[in-house]
Amino acid sequence: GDDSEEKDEL
Amino acid sequence: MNIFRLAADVLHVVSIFLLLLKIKTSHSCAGISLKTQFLYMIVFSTRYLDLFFTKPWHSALTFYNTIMKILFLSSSAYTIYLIRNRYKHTYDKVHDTFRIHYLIAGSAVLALVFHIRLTPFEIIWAFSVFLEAVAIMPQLLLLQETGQVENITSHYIFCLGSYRALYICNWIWRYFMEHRRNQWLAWACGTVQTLLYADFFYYYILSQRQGKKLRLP
Repeated sequence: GDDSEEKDEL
Repeated sequence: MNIFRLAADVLHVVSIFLLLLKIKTSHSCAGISLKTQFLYMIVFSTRYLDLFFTKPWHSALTFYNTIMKILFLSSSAYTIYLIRNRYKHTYDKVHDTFRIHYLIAGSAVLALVFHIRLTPFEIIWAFSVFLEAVAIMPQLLLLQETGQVENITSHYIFCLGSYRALYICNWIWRYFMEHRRNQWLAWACGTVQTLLYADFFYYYILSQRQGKKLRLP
């Protein structure tokens, strides 16, 4: 996935 | 978003609430490790650098994440303030002796070796993930040094541990339902982090069954 998808967790 | 992720985040918020409740109601931060709180502060401030680049209103999920990130950052700063200022005289400095610079240095080295991409942002993110995995260690050491644990403090650590255990369920769910395959770094560290709690979980559940205060051997 793209960057925004990868960092969608806390 | 799935039920495991949501439940995990709720437990994380509950754990923070319990920690502040313990300090406020007992007017004491005895049994609470300032070093662990300090490590969480570093974890959050390095992990959430994207707060500066992300539009909160980009999507419902980004908005949710932004609120949570600000909550985690501000609550850990507030906890540190309480321990270092208002309830300084109750802080158990003698037993809170974990050498955290080793944890910080170790995480930094690991982040330089293992990262998703060779960019400053990704290396700092990896550092925060490694550090979070071990951030509870000073707190667990402090409890072992003192033995007897106040109920509310043990609930706090239990919630914190369960939060990361539920994140593992969330990752398994996403692996199958959303085909997210490239998350090895978060998975590995999250699993190590949860395993660190295993010993604590065992004694916590034992003490809850017997209706007694948690006592660590």
